[in-house]
Amino acid sequence: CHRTRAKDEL
Amino acid sequence: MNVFRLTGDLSHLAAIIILLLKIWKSRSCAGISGKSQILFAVVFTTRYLDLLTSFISLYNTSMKLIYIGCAYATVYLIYVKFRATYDGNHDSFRVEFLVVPVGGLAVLINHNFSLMEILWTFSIYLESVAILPQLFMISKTGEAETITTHYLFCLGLYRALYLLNWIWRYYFEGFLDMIAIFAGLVQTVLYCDFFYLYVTKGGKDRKKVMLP
Repeated sequence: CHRTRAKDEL
Repeated sequence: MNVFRLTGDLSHLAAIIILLLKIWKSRSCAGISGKSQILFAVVFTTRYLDLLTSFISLYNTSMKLIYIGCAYATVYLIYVKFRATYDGNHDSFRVEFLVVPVGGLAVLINHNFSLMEILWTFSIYLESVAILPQLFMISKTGEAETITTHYLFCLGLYRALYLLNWIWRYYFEGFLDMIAIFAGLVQTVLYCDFFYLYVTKGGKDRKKVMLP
């Protein structure tokens, strides 16, 4: 699991 | 960008526009929770602070600006322009019971302990429960106008489509964001009861949908 978020999502 | 992301975004946009137009055309915000709309304005403001720090795409930037602009326009219509039609007595949900725990959770469980990340996490958690004052108001008055149910349907559908988007991204990109998925699941579940009523009792020639 990524310790990040999807920066392209709204 | 996949088909679920795009239709999710468009469904979200449709919900926002439907509500704005409903209030504007009827010159009334009766039956609409101003508290939910303030929470959504806070959600967009805290989530889209990255407008100031990074550029993703023209689509991304313009959608963020439209969402924020419409959220504030809706709050303005409810609390300023059509204030006389705002039913404050029925909009009695205590939002501090949402904002305080959600703020605490955002500080405790986040991807990265930085101000921007915590505010983003706060917005994700807050969005998942921001509709509660609206659902509470409808359950209190026992009815919702058809156009309000269309708004709620589009708003609920948006997060359900995002769940499909996250499943897609997990399979095809190996991407998994547990915070967004967990909050998205909570958010979608909150609409389930409403979805059921919308499908079974909505449409036809009913003017209003009664909720238990």
